[in-house]
Amino acid sequence: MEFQRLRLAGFKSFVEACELRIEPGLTGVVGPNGCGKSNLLEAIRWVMGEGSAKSLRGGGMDDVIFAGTGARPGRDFAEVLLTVEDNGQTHEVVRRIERGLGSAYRLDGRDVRARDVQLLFADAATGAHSPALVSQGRIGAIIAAKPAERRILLEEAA
Amino acid sequence: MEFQRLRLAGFKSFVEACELRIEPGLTGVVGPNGCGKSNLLEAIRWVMGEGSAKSLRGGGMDDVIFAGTGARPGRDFAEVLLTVEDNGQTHEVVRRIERGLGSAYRLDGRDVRARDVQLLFADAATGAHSPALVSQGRIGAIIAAKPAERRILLEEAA
Amino acid sequence: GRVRLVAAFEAVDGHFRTLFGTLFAGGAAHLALIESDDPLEAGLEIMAQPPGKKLQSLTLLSGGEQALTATALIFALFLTTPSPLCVLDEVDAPLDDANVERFCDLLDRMAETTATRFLIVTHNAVTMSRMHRLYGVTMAEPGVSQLVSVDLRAAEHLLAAAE
Amino acid sequence: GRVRLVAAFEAVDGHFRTLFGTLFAGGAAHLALIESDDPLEAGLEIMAQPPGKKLQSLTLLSGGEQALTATALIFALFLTTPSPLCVLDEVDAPLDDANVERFCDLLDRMAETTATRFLIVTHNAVTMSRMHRLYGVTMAEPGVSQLVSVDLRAAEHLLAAAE
Ligand SMILES: Nc1ncnc2c1ncn2[C@@H]1O[C@H](COP(=O)(O)OP(=O)(O)OP(=O)(O)O)[C@@H](O)[C@H]1O
Ligand SMILES: Nc1ncnc2c1ncn2[C@@H]1O[C@H](COP(=O)(O)OP(=O)(O)OP(=O)(O)O)[C@@H](O)[C@H]1O
Ligand SMILES: [Mg+2]
Ligand SMILES: [Mg+2]
Repeated sequence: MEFQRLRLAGFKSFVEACELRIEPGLTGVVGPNGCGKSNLLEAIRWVMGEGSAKSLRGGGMDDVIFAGTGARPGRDFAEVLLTVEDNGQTHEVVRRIERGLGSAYRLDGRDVRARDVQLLFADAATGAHSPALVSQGRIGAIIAAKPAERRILLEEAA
Repeated sequence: MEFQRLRLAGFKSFVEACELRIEPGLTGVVGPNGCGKSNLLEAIRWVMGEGSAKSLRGGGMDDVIFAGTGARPGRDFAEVLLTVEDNGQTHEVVRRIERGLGSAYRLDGRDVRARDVQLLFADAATGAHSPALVSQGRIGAIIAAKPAERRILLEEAA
Repeated sequence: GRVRLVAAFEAVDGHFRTLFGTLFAGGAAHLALIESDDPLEAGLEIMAQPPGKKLQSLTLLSGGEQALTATALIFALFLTTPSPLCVLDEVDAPLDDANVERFCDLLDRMAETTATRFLIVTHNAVTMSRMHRLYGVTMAEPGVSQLVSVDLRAAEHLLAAAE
Repeated sequence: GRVRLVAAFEAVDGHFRTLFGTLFAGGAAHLALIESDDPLEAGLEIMAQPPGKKLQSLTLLSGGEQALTATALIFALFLTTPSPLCVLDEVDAPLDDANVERFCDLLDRMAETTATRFLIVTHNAVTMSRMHRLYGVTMAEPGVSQLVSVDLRAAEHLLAAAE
């Protein structure tokens, strides 16, 4: 599988639609404190089926919807689209949430369950809980974890 | 109270006796990864009566005693001396631990209990658990703590 | 007990509001006693709003914003009850260049207005250059730490080279 | 299940040993299955020994040493089972200058030998300079994030100035 593009609209501080091209090699993401860098990683984990609001630093899942600023009102929905290529075919995975109504997934235009999206990525050795997605401050978590918890890493690799 | 000098021998990676003068203003502590900077802060907390081995990153309290390197054998005891001035009088607080035998405190040459040392520093709005001693990676802990846990900070300030 | 706690709360809250504004060059923040009408039972809540942003839960703040907010609270506590020693172990690690400068500006002010002595562990060259003096910790012999009083111009790369 | 797990363990352990040696420029490390004779029930233990030091519990390693050890393990996992995407959010924050260079050297090698695409969030100017391309995130309007493809020579101070 190849990750190619991420598009966000209304997700956390990314109220305006914007696009991140994911290219081969090393792409640096830079910017001042609080500008939205960690929010980008969370958008990737969210579209791949992340089910825990707490691991996205929120109280409830609605916390991923743009809440407004001093000068703009909040939004009522958020949407993230991830374009990947798998075995020569391009897929578009979309997750969309509406305030108070929960979220829904679409794969290449068809409504699918969270489970289908999670399996698509699990088969490609990635996904919302992949050890290769290291959130801020969490690099030490593998060291601090108990041996039994670390075995799960091996199972993903098996 | 004024902190003036810290002397360590056999404490963690500081096997050779060495001395840190604590002067007014801003003193930077620098050096490569793993060289012993955080061990210095732990020496200060330990001599002021820290009772938890885990908060010093160890399994048991003996883990603060120099364990040896590829080229040197481990030691059997560790000692930290802190010189402070309080109301015009100079005091020397010493904590010493022997492997398997526990630790003992001395204040100006007299044997005292941990409690006496802890009270000496608590009266001066400091001590092993002072919020002004921020261990590595712990700056976010105040934010992540529950409101009831944060009240303790206020009680110390009252 | 109760009267002293409320007085401490008022003082810490006052300092916290000012320090937050200094560190964030704007915005607004305050402390609140919640969960009980009795101050001795209540919890301490932190309300923080960086400039131009909406008031949100603390957990949504970024890594750098959390470090600055926590620093403002710690300094507010010891402006209220002076503490003789403050040790900050790589507190500047999550900060960008602009916030490192603001953090150092505040350290300077704290050093001038209080009798607190500061030990600042850092890898950041800007922070190093703002210190009044530097101590280097080296492991010239692997596994054995030694303290070296460093001439300010030498700084960290000299120590790393000594490895 | 058991045979596959043991095979995965052997492969990850092999990579981990090599990567640890690369990141620490020496030392020794290995993985172990503990707490049960049955690999499907066992826990994964990490044994790490920086150069010249004794083998000790992981918790005694320093902040920077833990970050490097964890990075070696993560990369060992995806050398065993290639993962299409790796995102590292300020993993270089606790590292000194020498280790940042070694970390970037390893990233270069991973980018050349695997098909993994990397997104590296960083404030470190050295790490930025080693990237193949940079994306800037700005908040020209407070509270509203925008993505900007940054010319490599512009880097972070340009973005901070735009605030
Ligand atoms: N639902 C939301 N609506 C609007 N803004 C949000 C929302 N959730 C989070 N934010 C904002 O996003 C900002 C944090 O962004 P993020 O954590 O991505 O910053 P960062 O670039 O990683 O910064 P740092 O370098 O400090 O880690 C916060 O200031 C917060 O107010
Ligand atoms: N009892 C002990 N005996 C000998 N060495 C010890 C002992 N306890 C800890 N150490 C060593 O001290 C080192 C860690 O030191 P410390 O955490 O102070 O580093 P640091 O300078 O803070 O590094 P960083 O910049 O990465 O945070 C480890 O490598 C560990 O092996
Ligand atoms: Mg961040
Ligand atoms: Mg440290």
